[in-house]
Amino acid sequence: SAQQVSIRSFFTGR
Amino acid sequence: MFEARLVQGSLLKKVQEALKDIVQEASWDCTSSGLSLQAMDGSHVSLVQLTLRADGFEKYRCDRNLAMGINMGSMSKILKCAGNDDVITLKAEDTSDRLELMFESPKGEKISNYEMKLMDLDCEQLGIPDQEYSCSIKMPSHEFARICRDLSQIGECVVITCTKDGVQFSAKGDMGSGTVKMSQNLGAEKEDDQVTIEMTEPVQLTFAIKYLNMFTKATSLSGSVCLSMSNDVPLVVEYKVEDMGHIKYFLAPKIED
Repeated sequence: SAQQVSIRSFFTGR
Repeated sequence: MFEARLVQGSLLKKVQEALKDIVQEASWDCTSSGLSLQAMDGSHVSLVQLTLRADGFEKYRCDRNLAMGINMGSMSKILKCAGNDDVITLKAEDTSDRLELMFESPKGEKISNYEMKLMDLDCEQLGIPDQEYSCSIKMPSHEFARICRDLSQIGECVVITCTKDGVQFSAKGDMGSGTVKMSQNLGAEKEDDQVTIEMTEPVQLTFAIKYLNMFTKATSLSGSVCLSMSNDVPLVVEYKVEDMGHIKYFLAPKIED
């Protein structure tokens, strides 16, 4: 089934 | 010194209601250009970003940038003490660990003052890229709320499919399945009732409905909501806060293994 991805993995820290 | 006076205090009450279920603690950043906030939910699946521009307040002063660490539960409790028609003023000294909140009734016969302790928060700030999306859907906010509520009875996930013909929301679960399709509708009399779809490329994404349901707590802020999507990136659900700013919710998709 589909896995939940973390939002952090899309937006790099600054 | 920071001071912000908002005649339409109900806006701040609604903003707080729209944030409190997602974020337990957040840093409210005050600069000369306005108030902003960025925070992830506890499980780091979604992120909310609030902007309230200084020119939207009747009075706004911020001599030095401030990051006010706020317990959102406490803020909600205190803002519930403000009437819907009250004028709300927020005040903080540059070095203070307290936020003052003043609520004035419209005719000025009742003035309430509250003080809230601020917290030291070490918040992780994520860099949200400015990007073009393959699909932008604008629809009545109450319709979006209704769809999320209805489909959450069917399953835990919603598949959103956007093509030039319209946008489709589908869920399935143990008891069966459900699909709601919204087609473009430019003929509606009121702008808020319109459904508009701008698309450069079809998109299909899967999301956990419980987060979308939390986002719809912002429904009372705006008659319409805008969904922006591209394949394999977070969905953006945006509600305008009158002409002074916005709340944007970002939700990471579910991805097949």
